[in-house]
Amino acid sequence: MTRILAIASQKGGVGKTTTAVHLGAYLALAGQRTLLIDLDPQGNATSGLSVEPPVADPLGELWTGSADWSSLARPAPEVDRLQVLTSPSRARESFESFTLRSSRVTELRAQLLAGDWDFVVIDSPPTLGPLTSLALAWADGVIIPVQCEYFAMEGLTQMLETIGRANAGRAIPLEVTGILLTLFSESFELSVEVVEEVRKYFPDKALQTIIPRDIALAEAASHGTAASGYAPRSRGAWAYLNLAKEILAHDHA
Amino acid sequence: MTRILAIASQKGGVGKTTTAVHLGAYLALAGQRTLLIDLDPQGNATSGLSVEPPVADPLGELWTGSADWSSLARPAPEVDRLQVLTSPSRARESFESFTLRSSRVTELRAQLLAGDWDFVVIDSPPTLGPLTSLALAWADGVIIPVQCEYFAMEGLTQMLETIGRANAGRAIPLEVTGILLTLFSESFELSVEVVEEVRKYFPDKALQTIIPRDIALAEAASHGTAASGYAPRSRGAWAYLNLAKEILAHDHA
Ligand SMILES: Nc1ncnc2c1ncn2[C@@H]1O[C@H](COP(=O)(O)OP(=O)(O)OP(=O)(O)O)[C@@H](O)[C@H]1O
Ligand SMILES: Nc1ncnc2c1ncn2[C@@H]1O[C@H](COP(=O)(O)OP(=O)(O)OP(=O)(O)O)[C@@H](O)[C@H]1O
Ligand SMILES: [Mg+2]
Ligand SMILES: [Mg+2]
Repeated sequence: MTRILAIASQKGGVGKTTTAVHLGAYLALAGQRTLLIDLDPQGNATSGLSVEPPVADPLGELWTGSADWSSLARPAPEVDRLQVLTSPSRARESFESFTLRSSRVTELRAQLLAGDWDFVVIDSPPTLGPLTSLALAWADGVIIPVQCEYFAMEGLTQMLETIGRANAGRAIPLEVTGILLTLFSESFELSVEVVEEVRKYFPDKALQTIIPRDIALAEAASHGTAASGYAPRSRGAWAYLNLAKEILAHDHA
Repeated sequence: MTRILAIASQKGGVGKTTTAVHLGAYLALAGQRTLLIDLDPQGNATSGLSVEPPVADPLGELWTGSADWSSLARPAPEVDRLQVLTSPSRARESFESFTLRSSRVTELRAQLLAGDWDFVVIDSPPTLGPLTSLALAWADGVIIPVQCEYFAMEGLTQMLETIGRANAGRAIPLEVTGILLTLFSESFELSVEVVEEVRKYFPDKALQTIIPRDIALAEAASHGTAASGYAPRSRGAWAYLNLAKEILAHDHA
């Protein structure tokens, strides 16, 4: 059964893309055929893995049906079993031609579920706009990265409310797979406090794995590759490997 | 002559809000009557200064004319001469009721220019959508924060293209006041490389001041206050003081 996970948070720079890239890479390295869908017109996941876009606007082609998932997906050059649907064109930011009530959303989701991938991971932009809504509409579960700093807590509450409201209109509710604490710095009290606070208020949802701040993760991105290849023994790489294990152990989205 | 500066970048978490808050605070501390307009529905600038919203949706009230700038602006509790227009309601994210071609945009800008403030600083969300476009439409100059990490460079080029395109339709072009390098870590090669690269390709636009990564800035936000009060001798506070001096020394937007 294909599992579809969205990585979403309207707060900027909290590690959505880094999480999408590395969770995708480590799931693939664990033997899961994985599709990473880059739904952010900024295309950081696409460039962070050096994937060649097959066309200027894959999402547009999917929508009109002039191409399908498997014909548009491209391999991530350095990660076997990881494929990427590259980012939408900038024009999609306005997204007015799409309506999320369209049956096309459901059809495309059905095709994903029926397809060859074991896991689908969706990277989304730092908004609660249409592209993020699309990611949530396609997904069964959502991982919400929360940076271990102040503003992140406020954003988390808003995100959970948004998901709650969306679930009011869904036949099958979107599961909060977990809250992922990111950019953790053990030497900073503020960072430690955010971890304690999230674990206190969301004990069932805070994921066990915490992603430390580790320059190797930023460097890997600047080399257009995942840390699993670039710096596999770094703390950041190990943390994401453990995240993939934790997600695999879930028996649900 | 009132100077209106937008702080804008579609990349998330690059220090837009931290820059808006601290540039606003240090301009005010330098004697400039300053208005900080929080155009991000996430309201990080509003909460980062502990400002009480006068109404749920100040932008909406301004738009319909049921209130004006001075009646809606609220003082930042700990910074004399700094006032804040608190964040729009979340409903404004869709912004369909506003059209940026509306004469209301120009009228509101004219009121700002005619008003009592010496400086207006506008914080915007991590998008190139309508609220950011509104910030750019009201502004004379834009400061683009660029995080000293890989993805930031790509985002910078897109941002400059966006401004260029917007300027094609403007009587008075929007000035790029400067590119502000933020979250700099001197011990990381990647960080140093981004600084060199930005200064090499944009020698006239890269601002002299570089903002270092300094936990005091994040801690100040968690206390709902600017570092100018919370940790005035921290490196982060000094850097923003110097930024305010650099901006004041410009004889243009
Ligand atoms: N654990 C980490 N340690 C060090 N750097 C990191 C870590 N996670 C992410 N980064 C870096 O921080 C920056 C922001 O991360 P990233 O782009 O993944 O966040 P994002 O939430 O996707 O941002 P956006 O909201 O713009 O989409 C990037 O330069 C990235 O390489
Ligand atoms: N120089 C700095 N040193 C340390 N922490 C910083 C610095 N600048 C910003 N931060 C922290 O990093 C996080 C992101 O910064 P900030 O919210 O200012 O970015 P932003 O661009 O406004 O984000 P968004 O795209 O979500 O609006 C915040 O928790 C902030 O307190
Ligand atoms: Mg991203
Ligand atoms: Mg912000």
